[in-house]
Amino acid sequence: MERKVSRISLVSEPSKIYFLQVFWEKELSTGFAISLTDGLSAWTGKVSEVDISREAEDMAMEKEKYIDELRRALVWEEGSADTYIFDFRKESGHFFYEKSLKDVSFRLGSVELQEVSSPDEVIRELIGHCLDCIAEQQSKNKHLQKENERLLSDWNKIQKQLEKYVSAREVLEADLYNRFVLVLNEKKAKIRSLQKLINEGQAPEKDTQNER
Amino acid sequence: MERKVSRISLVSEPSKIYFLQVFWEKELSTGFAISLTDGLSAWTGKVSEVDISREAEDMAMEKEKYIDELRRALVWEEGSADTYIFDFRKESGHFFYEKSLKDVSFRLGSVELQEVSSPDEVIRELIGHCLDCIAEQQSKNKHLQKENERLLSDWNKIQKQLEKYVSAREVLEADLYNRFVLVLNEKKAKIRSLQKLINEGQAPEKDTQNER
Amino acid sequence: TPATQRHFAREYDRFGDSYFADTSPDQLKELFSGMKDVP
Repeated sequence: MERKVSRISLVSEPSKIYFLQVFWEKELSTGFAISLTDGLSAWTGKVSEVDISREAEDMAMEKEKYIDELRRALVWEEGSADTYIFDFRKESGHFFYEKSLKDVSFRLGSVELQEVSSPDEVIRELIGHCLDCIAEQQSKNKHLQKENERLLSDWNKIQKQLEKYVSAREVLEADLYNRFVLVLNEKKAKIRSLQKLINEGQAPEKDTQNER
Repeated sequence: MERKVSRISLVSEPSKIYFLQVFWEKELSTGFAISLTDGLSAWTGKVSEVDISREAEDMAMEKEKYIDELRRALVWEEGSADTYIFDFRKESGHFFYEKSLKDVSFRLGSVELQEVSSPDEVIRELIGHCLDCIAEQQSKNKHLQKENERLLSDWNKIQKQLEKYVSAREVLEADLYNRFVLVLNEKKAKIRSLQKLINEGQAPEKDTQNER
Repeated sequence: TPATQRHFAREYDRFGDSYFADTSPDQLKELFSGMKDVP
């Protein structure tokens, strides 16, 4: 069961806050329940899938588009650009919601709400739900915080590893050249000694010839 | 102004949920306000710094330790190991809180609560506060989630960089060895040819001697 | 024996690398890893 709790004000009582709860299963299009309270009384009602289809037809709106508008009106997140207005006639129990455009507003839908005999139960349940939501969010946040700390620590470790690697590479390169030069110079020394032998070998041969 | 909202039940009405709000400025020790509601009625009261000191004295408890107990009882986080019990006498407005140990419980403190004439205002304010907390937590959550994604992305980048570096180092090493070997083997070829010359130089000398 | 010493001195440098036989990258790597007290 999905639920959204929002603060609204009614056109007929602009200075008073009401709390609107919308309950639905998976998709708003399959119907939803509404609960309205002012902290003293409470009213509830239902909008069925048939009601939704009919409202969309009456407004000559595509059903998908209508449901999208409903979602924005009743289940909105903070910062929505659109304005929706609500009103409630306590005497008749008629609750309606409209979309407000520049100079005009058009009726989005309505529902008949019945007054609840034990509003305190509705209110207690609502507050309890809010406390549960808070606790759930705090728990999520704690987990994310821990996760972030772990990721930061991992990043720092691997950063150090990379730095070590960069400096180790430079050391490696220098070391390899060093060793190469030592081995190379051994060969050069050998070449020099062989060359010397050859040169000395030629000179004595010349002398021998002269002697002969 | 700090505030904590909790769900409690009263010893005298164990099956009913009440909501306890505790308000304090910076430190609980400087005094706090209490608000209790069952979703129908609401009661409020205050505990001053003097009251706190007196309660601690009456219990022959160090003030700091007493405040710590108060904090656990009234401002607790979920999962606290200690058990605290509450009761409220509506007729007298007497609200008290006790710490419950194995076989005994001892009175921690009490406060006189006055019934509020407009409980709906208290209730609306409470629900409004809860919705604000939820929104704040959700916003924190969003931010942490983004941060989490950024850190993960950074970690992946640097991990790839390290992998590149490792394979680049291996390529460098192999390349250096190849070059070293080319140069060395050239010197060895030179050594071989010089040695050959020396060996051949000795043989012809022997022949010349024989001829002579 | 001195004779053996002289033979090896003719054939190999002080690090053990042959003067005459070509070397390979793997052999050179092994040679380098065996070199001690490299200045």
